[in-house]
Amino acid sequence: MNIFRITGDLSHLISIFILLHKMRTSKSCIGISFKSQVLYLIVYVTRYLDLLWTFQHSAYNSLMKIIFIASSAYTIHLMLNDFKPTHDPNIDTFKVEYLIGGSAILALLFPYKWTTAEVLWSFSIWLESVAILPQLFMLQRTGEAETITTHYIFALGAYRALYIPNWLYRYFTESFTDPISTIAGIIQTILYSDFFYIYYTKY
Amino acid sequence: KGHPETHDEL
Repeated sequence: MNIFRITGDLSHLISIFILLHKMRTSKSCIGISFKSQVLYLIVYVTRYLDLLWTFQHSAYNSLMKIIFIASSAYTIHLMLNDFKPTHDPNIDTFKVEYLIGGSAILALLFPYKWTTAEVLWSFSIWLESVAILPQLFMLQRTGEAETITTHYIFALGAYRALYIPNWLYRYFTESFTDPISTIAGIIQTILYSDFFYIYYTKY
Repeated sequence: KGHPETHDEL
């Protein structure tokens, strides 16, 4: 565990709290892409299936995995029930089929091992790298986003961006390599880069 | 590397 990894994870946690706080205080999910949220739930469920057999390996990892799955499911629950009237499907129109299909193809072609768990893990890594696209697309369509939504996207993007120095650090200190995560993480950070640029110039 | 148990990140 290094400073980049822990800061990245904290950034991810913060993004979740920002999102839930925004929805609960404004009693709405305006500006939040339901499609992106569903993609994130798929990402966490397919990646953290290993909770079933690695639960005892790391209390930290297991706790975080449970938080990510639970908060993601809770977010979707809120969007489907409490705040459903504030969700406008007409502006949340990104074609996620391509993201899911593309991630599935990459996962099937280049997993570390052709086992169900490894293919699903790889699928989740690729899908996470593009899961923000419906949200960014929606942001672009609606123009101005609420400040709080902007902070949410920033914190979520910072999480994976911070993993990049973490992988570099781990490569030099423990010869750790994880090409799938690294390539997908770089793609993910590139997708956020335009947003990051606007964020920095604005705040 | 690659076995599920080696995925020690989130």
